[in-house]
Amino acid sequence: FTFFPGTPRWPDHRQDLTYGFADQLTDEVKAVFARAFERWSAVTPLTFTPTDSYFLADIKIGFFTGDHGDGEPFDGVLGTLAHAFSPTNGRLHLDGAEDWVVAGDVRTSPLPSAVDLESVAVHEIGHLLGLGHSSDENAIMYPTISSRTRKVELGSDDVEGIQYLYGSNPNYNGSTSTTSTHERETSGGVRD
Amino acid sequence: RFFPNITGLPPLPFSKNGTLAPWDAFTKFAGCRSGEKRDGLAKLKQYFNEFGYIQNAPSNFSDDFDDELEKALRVYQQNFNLNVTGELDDQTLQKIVLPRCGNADIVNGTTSMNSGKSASFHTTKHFHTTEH
Repeated sequence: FTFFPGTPRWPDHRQDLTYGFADQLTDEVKAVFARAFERWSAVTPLTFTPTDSYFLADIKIGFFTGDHGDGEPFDGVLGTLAHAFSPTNGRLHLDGAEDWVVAGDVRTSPLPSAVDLESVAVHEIGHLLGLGHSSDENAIMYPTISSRTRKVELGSDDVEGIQYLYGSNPNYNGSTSTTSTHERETSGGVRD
Repeated sequence: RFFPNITGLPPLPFSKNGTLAPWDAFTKFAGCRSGEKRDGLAKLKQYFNEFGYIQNAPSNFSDDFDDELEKALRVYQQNFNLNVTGELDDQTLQKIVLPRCGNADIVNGTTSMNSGKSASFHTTKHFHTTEH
């Protein structure tokens, strides 16, 4: 695991965080993010609560296309999928041009460009909380994810990293597993 | 575009306009190595610049496979647990073209996955373990 330069984190007095959406999203899409936040709150003392007030939310989530004003334009289908800022900025941006799969088995999607929304959300939340990219291919914070792939469970590397920043959730039982199923991934790299 | 129910959708081409994903064109550089010049190599340098592997980008990248590109490739290969060849081998290109997070792997040249693990980092971890 890695951190951003200076190891920024949410301070102790801001660990019950709110999140809001820039767009009018369905409950099904919002539920995807709720599940993604839950994966991080399960292993840390952090809590995440949805709010209707996008501008007052600690974490601001939005879908954008192309140049959307932060100097990091999106590039259309595939390529760059999303990005997020380090603590305590709170911005999480996703490429609105992607074919986001919200429910169902992404592996069986007829769309070769189908991307699992929850998988990307879990990764980007890691950035919001202070984690950088990991070389551990089993980690959520590994930078690449193939289309038609689902990878949502935190790996041990992710848990070690986030607990270094925030400590452990008192109810965390210490078990983690990583499930990654994919079609297009071809790497045969050695695990760190 | 959201797909709440992906079953029953008809098969579609790789993307809506029939073109490839943004970085698929990089596969044409397979086998390219230091000293060569290939049309479009500047875009690959832009890719490495975007993700932090090339610092201090010039206003225009050249299409030359220069030392800077080779150095970037070596760090990238180290970070992604690939064979560190400094060349655009198939294994490396297959990784480069994958969809990915837009956040840089190297931020301000100071942190970097595998390649950023310094001796002091390991020392810190060692002391941590000893403490326990």
